[in-house]
Order: sequence, then structure tokens, then C-alpha cells
Amino acid sequence: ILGGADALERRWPWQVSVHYGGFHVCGGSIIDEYWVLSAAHCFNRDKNMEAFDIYVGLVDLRFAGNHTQWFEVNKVIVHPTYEVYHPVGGDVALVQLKSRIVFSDSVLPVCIASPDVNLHNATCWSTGWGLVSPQGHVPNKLQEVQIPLISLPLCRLLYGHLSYIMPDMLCAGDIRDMRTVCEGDSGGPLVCEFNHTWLQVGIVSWGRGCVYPMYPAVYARVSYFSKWIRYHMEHTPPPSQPLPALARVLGVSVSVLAALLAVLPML
Amino acid sequence: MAHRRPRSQSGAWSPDVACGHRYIQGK
Repeated sequence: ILGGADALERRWPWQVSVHYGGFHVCGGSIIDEYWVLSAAHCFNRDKNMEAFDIYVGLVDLRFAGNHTQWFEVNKVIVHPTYEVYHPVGGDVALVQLKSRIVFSDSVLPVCIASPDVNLHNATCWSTGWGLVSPQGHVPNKLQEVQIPLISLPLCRLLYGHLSYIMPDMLCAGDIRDMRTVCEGDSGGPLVCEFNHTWLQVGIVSWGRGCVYPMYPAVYARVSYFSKWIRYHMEHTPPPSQPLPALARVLGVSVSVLAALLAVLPML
Repeated sequence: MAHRRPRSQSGAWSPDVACGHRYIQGK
């Protein structure tokens, strides 16, 4: 994030760090005890799913705090329109964790913007551990920045012939100041407060680098995907839990006993 | 549909935790 500030602990309790091979690569957000929302391009097909780790309750990338939890990925569901109608269109991924997140003051879910959300005059924030300068400086502490939303017509005007901005996208940026998201913020949330409740309205997706403020950051528009998100959260079975060794032994003993009882009357 | 979980009134899918609320006040 360019032009942001260090975030205090517990300020963005839904923020997630997606690690690949032990390094932060993308952001994400907690939307449920088993589910994280992120960008599809963070989970490319050629990546080894077992090399991903998900961290929640994290502020400083160097240290796990008292509330930090670590998770393995069970399943990644990429939106079916990803890269279909636009090189970065449908840039949404639902990540199911292998075990349940324990919520606390520092670890909480964000709400998903519904299709009828009205973003007029909304005050919105982006957060992430992405680059903090065009020279490539990386932060240790989670960064936050308040970013104004930009209408689709203005965003299309600003990008001109470079790229078409699709209806499933949302633009935000400050075309005067250097306040924007950057590489490494991908997958992270753009959230706005409505009536004391924080709604996620965007997922950091793409842009023309982060050096040119004239080109706003482009996010996946969460309200466009909210029905798809809710459908998969409701209809995907929770991950199967491995049986502890003792339970397996007990299970075998019970089945042997049942077999004996069934055979005994025949003797 | 055994795995289907109820949706709370807050819109969160976690039965006991409301979404979008944090426990510190903004500036």
C-alpha cells in the first residue's frame, strides 16, 4: 500500500495473509469460520496447493502474536468466469480451510456486500502487506489507507483504450495523492463502514502498476459475486476431520464387539 | 444437506459471531 500507515492490532480483524512456500504473497479476508475470500490470481493452476498457508490474527509479518492462527488449505474454489471475459475478470477465490478459525477480538469475519448495496458516499479502506514504495520496499506491519471509490464511467475514461473495466470490477484510488494498493496487496479486502458494520465491497485485483495515480486500482466487485460466494459457503461440505488414533482404535473395538454379539446367538 | 449451516440474522454464517464488527473504535 502506498501512502498508508501502520495498522493497529484489532483494527482489521478479518485481514488474512496468504503465504506460499513460507512467504507472504497475497492478502485475503475472513468471511466465515472455515472460509477466506481472496483473488483467483493468487491461486494459479500451476501452484502446489499444499505450499499455501493462511495466517489470521497477524499484524507484523515477522512475529506471530498471541492471537495469530495458522491454517492449511483444504479447497480453493475459483470463480468460473476467471480469465474468461477479461484477462483478470472474475478474479475471486473462495478458500476453505482444513480446520476452523477460533474467533477473538483480533480475529473476526467481515460482512459480504449484498447485490443491492449502495456505495454512494461510502468511506472505504484498503489494507495489506504489499509494497509501500514503487522502488519495492516491503512493510513488516499491516498497512491501512483510506481510498475514495471511483465510478465505473470515470474509471473507464481514465484507463481509456488500455483496458476495458468490466461490470464485475470496482475502481478506487486517489488521483491526486499517491494513495493506492500495490503488488502483494492482491486478494486483500476493500471495506466500507455502513451503520457501524463493516462490509467488504472489493478484492484487490489489478491496476497499471502502483506508480501512476491516474490509473486507479481495480478490485473485484464483491456485491457482483455475493450470491456465488454464499452458494458455495452453504453447499460445500466442511473438511473431513482426520480421526484421532484413539478414536480409530475404539471404532475398531466397537465393530469387533458388534460382530461377536451378532455371531454369538448362532453358536 | 446435512452439512448446511443456518444463517444468522446478522448475515454471518458463524452462528455465534456477527460479521463486520470490531472491538475497537476508529479515530
